[in-house]
Amino acid sequence: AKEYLGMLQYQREDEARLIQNLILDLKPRGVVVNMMPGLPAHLLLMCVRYADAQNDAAMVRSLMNSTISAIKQVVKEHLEDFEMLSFWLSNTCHFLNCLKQYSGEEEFMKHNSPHQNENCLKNFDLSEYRQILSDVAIRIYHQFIVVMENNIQPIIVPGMLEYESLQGLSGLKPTGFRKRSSSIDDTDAYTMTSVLQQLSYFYSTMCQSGLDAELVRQVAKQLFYLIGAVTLNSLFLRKDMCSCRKGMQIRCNISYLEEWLKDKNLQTSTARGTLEPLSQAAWLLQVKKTTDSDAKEIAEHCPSLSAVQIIKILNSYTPIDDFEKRVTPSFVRKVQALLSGREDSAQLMLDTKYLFPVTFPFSASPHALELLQIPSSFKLGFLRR
Amino acid sequence: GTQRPRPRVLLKAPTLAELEEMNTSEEEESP
Repeated sequence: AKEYLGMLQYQREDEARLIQNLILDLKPRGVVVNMMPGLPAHLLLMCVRYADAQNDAAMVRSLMNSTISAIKQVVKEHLEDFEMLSFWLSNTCHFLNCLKQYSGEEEFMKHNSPHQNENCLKNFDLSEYRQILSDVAIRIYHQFIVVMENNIQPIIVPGMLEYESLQGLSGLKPTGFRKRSSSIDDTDAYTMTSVLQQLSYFYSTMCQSGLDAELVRQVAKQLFYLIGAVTLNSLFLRKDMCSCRKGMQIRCNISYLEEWLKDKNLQTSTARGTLEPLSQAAWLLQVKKTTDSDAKEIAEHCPSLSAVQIIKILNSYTPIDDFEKRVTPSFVRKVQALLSGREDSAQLMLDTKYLFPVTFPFSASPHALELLQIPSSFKLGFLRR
Repeated sequence: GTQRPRPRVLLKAPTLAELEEMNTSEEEESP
């Protein structure tokens, strides 16, 4: 049987066609379904290996420059296209990983098979190009987050705060017999299910485009932070939402989100932690707010909320029926006194634009380059394995 | 680790800004 070297031979004059077909014109839909994640990235690496094997610096530089430019261009042309961004974020990261894995640097060779070690680049050190590629990946990631936030932001308050899945405390019926609540019939108002469906769409798209699990965790954390911050900010501004019953509804919605994380095997991510301020606010709405020991309990149980935020919720608290008493000013003063030692920020609102720094941890690819085949749909017949 | 006959040559990479200039100048050349 013919022994392949894990390279793709191309002629200099074919570089433009290679970039056009493999990057600029490639349709994610055609790639993701049945192929290995990051296949385009691996094919690009096989071309780099070929140019490196020719010991031709100009050829390698030209290929790397046009590859990076093409990725930037395709992203620039699809700034609102979530699936395209997911695809090229994934392939950019896979390409970065491949360049590390086959760089010949000890640090990245630990998980290589002997054969993969032999396939390391022979002549050129592309570490500077890896830095450029990493900068491009960060830019794609930021745009990727912006598109997801634009999609999910309108759903957050209706789904997390306004929609009532728990019927009135007094008329708590088993869900099977719920009367068709009017809010669903007339307007197609978003519900908590809409939030979960949006998250699931993002998740399945990321998985289909082969995005690294560690990056999926970082995305989940960023989105959960946004959900928590937008919901809590809205709670601060709406007295009508500051009730015991709404606290219960929020806690219920948080458990739906926790369930979602478990279902997607993301519970190890720190996404849940970003909901802590909202969770403590929901607890604060539900807890007793009359005695000295209540005040002490509150002062100790909301470390993720600032003093300003705690006092705001107490002052906004609006009982929904006559049995419940309002929070007395003297009680608020008691809590305020207990919180005086804190030096937390005087900021009320959470920064919904805050971005957690992204990292692209190295992960070696198990694939043997010499076994990779080019799908005919890539229209790369002019390349020779 | 494997013994390399000689160290790899570091390829200087352009900055993202330089890369962009290269592309705009190429676009001007081609019709």
